[in-house]
Amino acid sequence: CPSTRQHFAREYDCYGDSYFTDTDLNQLKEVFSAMKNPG
Amino acid sequence: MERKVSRICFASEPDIIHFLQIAWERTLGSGFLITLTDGQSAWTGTVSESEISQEADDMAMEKEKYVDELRKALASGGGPADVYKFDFSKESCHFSFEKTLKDVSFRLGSFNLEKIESPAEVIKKLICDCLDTIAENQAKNEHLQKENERLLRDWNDVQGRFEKCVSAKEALETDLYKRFILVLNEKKAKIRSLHKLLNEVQEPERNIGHER
Amino acid sequence: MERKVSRICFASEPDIIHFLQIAWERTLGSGFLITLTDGQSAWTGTVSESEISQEADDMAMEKEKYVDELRKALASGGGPADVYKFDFSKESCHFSFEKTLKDVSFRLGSFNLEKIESPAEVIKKLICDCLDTIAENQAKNEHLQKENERLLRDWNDVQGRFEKCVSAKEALETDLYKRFILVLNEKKAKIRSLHKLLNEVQEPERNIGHER
Repeated sequence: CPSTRQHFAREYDCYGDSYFTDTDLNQLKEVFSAMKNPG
Repeated sequence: MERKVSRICFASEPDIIHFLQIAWERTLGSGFLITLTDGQSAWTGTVSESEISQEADDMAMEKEKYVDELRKALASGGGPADVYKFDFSKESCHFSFEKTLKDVSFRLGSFNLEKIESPAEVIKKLICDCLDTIAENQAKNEHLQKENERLLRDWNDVQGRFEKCVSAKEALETDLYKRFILVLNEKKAKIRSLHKLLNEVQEPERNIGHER
Repeated sequence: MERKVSRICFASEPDIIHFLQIAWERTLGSGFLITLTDGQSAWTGTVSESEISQEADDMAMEKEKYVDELRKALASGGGPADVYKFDFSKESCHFSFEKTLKDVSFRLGSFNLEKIESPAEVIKKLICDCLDTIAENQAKNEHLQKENERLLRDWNDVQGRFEKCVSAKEALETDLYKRFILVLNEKKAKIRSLHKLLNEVQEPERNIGHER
């Protein structure tokens, strides 16, 4: 729903990486692997 | 000139070893020289290309196939003992050989030879040919051995570089991720502090709004 | 048993080739058999370990060094023509050999041989030994050739994998940087938007402050 979408848009970037929570090796690998082939 | 020496026994003297040397220039089918010796006497003969063709025709065999049979019988170390049979008459100097297939023997060829007056020279020539072949083979083997050692060294070298590349690739990935994480977390800390500041600034305004 | 056949010429008959076969069990220094033939006649002899030791002592040479000289002279194809000289007396059946060094010749050894009654058998045995050596060398040659081909295939394989790894490493670096830049730029965009918001919120406050 729009409010959930809004919540996630505030918390995460369009690649699924959190704006606020520090990342670690596993999380960053997960973010990178979910990304489509970058141009 | 190609030469091949084989050990053969004759059907008439199965326990006595004889040596048969075949020598040819371009191909066996273009004609060859035969030398036969029992270590004491020696006989030689020549077989021409036309004689070979004639023999093949007589046997209704393709010339290539016939030459192949000649090679197996005369220039391959005598061939399997039960396949090719040889015979020689010292009186008539007639040499013949046949092939046995499934208990059926058929004549493969025959030549007339001439007895050599001075067999010692022919025998010496045959031994010299053997020694030359031994020397050639040894030189070839040494060359192949060196080649193999070189290839093994090259393989070890490339394998080492491959393993280093694999390690370097893994190290690169680890290193990049470490750097990325540091930089990203710096940015996130900045975002958190800006967000906190924004909340602090926006809080009194919200209170004022409530009071109003 | 190890065997070696060499072509030699005697000082007394420099144009006539003879064949010298040396055969030994464990090492040359533990004793050996000699066979000499001119393709017609044959002579044999035995040299024992003690005779070899005695000869070395007589020459004030270390046994190992003497055996090495024997190997070079008798079992290495006759050695360089101008280094080792051989001689044989058919009357006394005495075989001797010497080494020439810087125009100085010194006796290296000598043996008494016995003439063989039936030289044909000895000659046949010598030819058989040559053929066996040829067959062994050819088998070794084929084995080395196969090894050579295998090593070349292995080298090509690992070289291919190494090249792929180098390309993959470069591609990995490029790819990770691309992804990192995208994620990092998202954080920077967020920071910029927070800065902008903060400025917007703080601007009216600064104006109010000015008014007061």
